[in-house]
Amino acid sequence: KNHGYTCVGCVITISIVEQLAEVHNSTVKEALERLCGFFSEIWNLKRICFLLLDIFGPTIIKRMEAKMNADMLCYSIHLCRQRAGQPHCHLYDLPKVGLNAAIKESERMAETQISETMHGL
Amino acid sequence: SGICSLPFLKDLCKNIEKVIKSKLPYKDFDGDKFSTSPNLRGYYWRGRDCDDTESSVHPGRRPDNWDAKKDSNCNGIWGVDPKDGIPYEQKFCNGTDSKGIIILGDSAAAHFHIPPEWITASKMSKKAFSNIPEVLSNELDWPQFSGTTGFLNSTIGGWTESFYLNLRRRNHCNHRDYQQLSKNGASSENILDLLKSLARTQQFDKPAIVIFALIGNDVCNGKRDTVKHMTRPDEMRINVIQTLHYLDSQVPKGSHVLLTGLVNGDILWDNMHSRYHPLGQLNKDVTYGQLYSFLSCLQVNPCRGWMSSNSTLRDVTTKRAAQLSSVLKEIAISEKYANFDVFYMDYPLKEITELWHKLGGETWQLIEPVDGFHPNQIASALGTRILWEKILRKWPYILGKENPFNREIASVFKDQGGH
Repeated sequence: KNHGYTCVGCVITISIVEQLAEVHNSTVKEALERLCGFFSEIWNLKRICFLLLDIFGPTIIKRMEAKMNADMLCYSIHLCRQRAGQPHCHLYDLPKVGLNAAIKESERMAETQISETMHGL
Repeated sequence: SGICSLPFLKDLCKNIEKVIKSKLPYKDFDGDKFSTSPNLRGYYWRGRDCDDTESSVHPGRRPDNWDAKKDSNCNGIWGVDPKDGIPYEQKFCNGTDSKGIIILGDSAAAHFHIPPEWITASKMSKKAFSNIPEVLSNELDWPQFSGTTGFLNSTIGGWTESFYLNLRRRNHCNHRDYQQLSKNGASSENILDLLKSLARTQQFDKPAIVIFALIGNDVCNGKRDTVKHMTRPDEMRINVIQTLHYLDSQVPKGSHVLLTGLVNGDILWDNMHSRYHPLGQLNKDVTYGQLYSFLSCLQVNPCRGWMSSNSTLRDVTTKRAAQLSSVLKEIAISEKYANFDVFYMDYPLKEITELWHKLGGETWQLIEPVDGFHPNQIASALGTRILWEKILRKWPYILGKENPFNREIASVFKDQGGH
């Protein structure tokens, strides 16, 4: 169940970032920074947001700039996972090549990117 | 849970978890279950304590020595009239049948609401997010605007209309006597746990009207085999009777219990599925139908039975909800208790929509936009109006008479210390 909520949280967050970039005609990086800037200092919310941005930011930016939608991106960073015998869950319409193919491609990109991020950390 | 493992948030998370589990106020120095702080189950949930160092002072108690020296029940009425030496509490409240309001309910009763501006890119701003700590510390609920215990003007659309405000208007001696014992996800199965956080004693406190408002979680779950996980009528009967039995051992004589039936959730799919969710409004790409199916796929749909494109499943859910409502109705007729009488009322969804249509609105405007599931502020306020009028017509004695001294109370005590 927790995995389900994590996946929903990821898809919603990525959708918001995409839309922030679109509404303000800005880059993904600027949209992510704008989103973190909305949070208050109370409970260190802003700090936590920027910390998460440091960890996941480069991976997210690269995928979003490659026009991956929120569903695909969240699968590619493993915040959404396919359960055995169950279909991929998606909020948006399926990509033309199918979700499986699109996710495989994004996972290939993710592997490179995650190892780069881990190396950076 | 990941965030809570961060060292600087560990203690805070632990304390919040404790509050959420016990359903008692976080800041309560005298342990009387009432608080001087609003959030974390504080006075947004139960009337504000007027002395947090003395457990015998709290909202809802019978006055101590007519409150000649201090306000023992926090209703703002105390002291002695210098003209005749009679305590004001005795003069204005004695024999007026004053009472409190308590609700045992679910997320709809506590008024679950996620601000749409949190997920709408064009409306996002620092100001829109400035209330995150407050909203999270109230478990995403807004009891201060709710239909039963609301007392502040709504800042989330619509308006506030509540049982508590009506009761207070009817008798100013009822000031601050409210308890919101609801919890997100509450059903007949776990309501007894909630009831254990009740702050009412037969020895010291006034009677109360207890509203039992579990409108959906007995048929709502996100499981793939959702029907199998719905409460059966025989289970419902056992759960409710057990809860009422415990309640009888807690509330003072002269109390009343109002059981409300389950909602008919057909309204959700019928009115929402083809509309755009706030996330899909910019690019016209996410409907509520898509959202429901995404949540069902992940098994986190709050109500798979009704938030589904499968009309057979929706019908089965509606049928089960009606059966469970019938159980409540039957309990109200057959069961007798020493300290309260029991009444039953259907959840007035049909009347709410009709009234809203008469006011020029549309049905979808009665549903929470972000979750596409809960009744919103307007539905909640109209629901209260309908229930209140129905009670006034059918069983006015539940509400007590109007206090003839209300004007004098207002003139002497102004806002009675506020809320």
